[in-house]
Amino acid sequence: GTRIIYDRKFLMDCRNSPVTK
Amino acid sequence: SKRKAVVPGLAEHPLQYNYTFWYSRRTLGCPTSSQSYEQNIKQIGTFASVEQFWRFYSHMVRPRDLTGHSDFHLFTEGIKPMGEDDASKNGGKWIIRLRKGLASRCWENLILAMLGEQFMVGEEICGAVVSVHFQEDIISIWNKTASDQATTARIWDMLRRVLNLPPNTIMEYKTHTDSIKDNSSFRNTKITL
Repeated sequence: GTRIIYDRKFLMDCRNSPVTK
Repeated sequence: SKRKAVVPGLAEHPLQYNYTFWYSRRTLGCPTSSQSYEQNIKQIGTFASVEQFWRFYSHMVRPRDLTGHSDFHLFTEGIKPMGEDDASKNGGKWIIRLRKGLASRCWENLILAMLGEQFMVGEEICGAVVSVHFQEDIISIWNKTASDQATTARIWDMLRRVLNLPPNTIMEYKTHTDSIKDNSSFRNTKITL
């Protein structure tokens, strides 16, 4: 099946997103 | 289980799997039987999305700030960080010994690669561990099938890429059967990069 893949940059960007905070 | 399932929140980015953070601390001179190990390991929490991961991670102590002999474990939900777990019993781990000062960066790079499914080995990955010792630190990544050489080679190759390790870093692959047999996780075949 399809796997959910994220690269490092995407994960780091999510760290600073308003959704995370 | 009576526990409520952890799911991604609204507008959050789901991960391939839910993951659980664990923490353990070893007492000097204490026997390392699997029973006492199980008593010493505590669950920190489970997350289902990238955003939930950061909410845990941002509040956790970095490996460089841990004292004594302590470990963080990050495992797929439902897999205990023990070689005896059904998911791991036929598996093994890549072990990387790090000189002091490298563990925090390497641990972050390792778990981001794992959460982002960068290893491309299907459902083989069980989890990752960082062990802080007095003189060196050790990180490891566990997979389910120790006999699958294509998988262990692919994990090794990705580890080299994501960790950006210094030359001469020692990497060892060890099966859980061997770890349990000699009661020491960090010996055997050595591969020098």
